[in-house]
Amino acid sequence: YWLQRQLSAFFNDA
Amino acid sequence: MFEARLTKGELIKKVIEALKDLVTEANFDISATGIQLQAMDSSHVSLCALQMKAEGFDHFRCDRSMPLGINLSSMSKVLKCCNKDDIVTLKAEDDGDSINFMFESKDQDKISDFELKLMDIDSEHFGIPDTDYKATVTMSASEFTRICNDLSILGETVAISVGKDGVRFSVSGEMGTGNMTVRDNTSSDTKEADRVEIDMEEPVNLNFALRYLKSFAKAAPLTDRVSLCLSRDVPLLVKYEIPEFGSLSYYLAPKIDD
Repeated sequence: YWLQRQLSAFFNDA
Repeated sequence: MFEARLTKGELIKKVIEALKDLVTEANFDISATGIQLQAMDSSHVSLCALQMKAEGFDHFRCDRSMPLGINLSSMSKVLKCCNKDDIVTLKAEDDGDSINFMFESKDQDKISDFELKLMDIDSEHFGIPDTDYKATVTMSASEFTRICNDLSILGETVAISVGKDGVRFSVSGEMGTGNMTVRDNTSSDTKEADRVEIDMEEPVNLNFALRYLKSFAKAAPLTDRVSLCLSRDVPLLVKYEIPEFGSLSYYLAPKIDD
């Protein structure tokens, strides 16, 4: 089973 | 006052076709240097970043930087009225609530204009960290589209692994498995468009949802080449450079083995 990560885990709110 | 004229108006049409699957509405941030857009899909898994340079237009004037909030499916419908060789002019007043599109045929014998209402959109700007990617693959944009479409027959998740033998795209599903390996061919006499260049510092193996890659691949009509940039445990960057005009980049968060 693959869990889809979200971009917020990598990018910061600017 | 904002005014931008583009002889190759078709480029705008292709840009919107490459975005509208992922983003329903977005701010086009206009400034003296050009037009930028950053938007995520509704699941916050992928991000599109568009850059159109002022110099890429035949005429570009922007007196005041501002966001133009536009519904992309409406814009796509308006652009359906733009023919392949039409010259496109975009116009907006500084305090206006609409954007104007004008399409002129090459021979100036047909002129259409459309006005679209602008929207107030809360933009979520992301700070994308500078990444020193461990592997970069540059290949034919249409070949990448083909790989994504072909492999999606078998499953939803593709493993992209870059190693010394090339880049391998693997899918497995209930029906079975599939692998496509593309090798660096820069040392052979391959014509420019079919070249595969692999720049690898260390092997990388990551998993991604094919559905998003297929949407990114809609940018292929914009240019001949695509770059895939990968590093362990960071989003994939899929970049389409549009010569003398700008670029369309997509970021996609990886899937992890749970």
